Amino acid sequence: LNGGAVPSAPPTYT
Amino acid sequence: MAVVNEGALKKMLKQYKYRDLTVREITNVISQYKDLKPVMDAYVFNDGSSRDLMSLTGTIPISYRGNVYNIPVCLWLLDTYPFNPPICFVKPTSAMMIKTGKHIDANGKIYLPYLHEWKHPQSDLYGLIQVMIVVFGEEPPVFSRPTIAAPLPSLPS
Repeated sequence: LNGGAVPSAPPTYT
Repeated sequence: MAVVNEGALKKMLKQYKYRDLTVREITNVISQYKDLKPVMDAYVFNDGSSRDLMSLTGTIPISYRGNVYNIPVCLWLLDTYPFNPPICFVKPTSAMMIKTGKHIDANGKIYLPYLHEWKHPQSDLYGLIQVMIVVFGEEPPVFSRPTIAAPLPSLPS
């Protein structure tokens, strides 16, 4: 397994 | 986690002018940031020409308003690295959108004084990533897309 971290981003900027 | 040994890296970087310096830095960075891995791929320049270059591709962890996010990035190394700065992009997934600003253009290209003032050996990949983590922790380069495709829940009557 060589997946690395799952990309993630802050909730939509409002 | 990237499992790439130094011999394999040297082979991949055979056309790099300062191969040993470059291999050393990459080895150091991927041991600290285990969600980045070295990848050879075609980089397309502004004039349309392309060239096989090494990139560090994956995610870097930022802390924003108390939460940790794994920002997807791609750092391209020219064959003159480390005497030229990397060409850096955020790589939003389909669930993300780029937040353009002082440090990010609409293509996701990253602009930082650290890159602009790049000078080996004071500047290196490790320092660059640390700067990115600080800057992006204040102003994230990507945000989650609003889930407009999801069906609206029916309102209670």
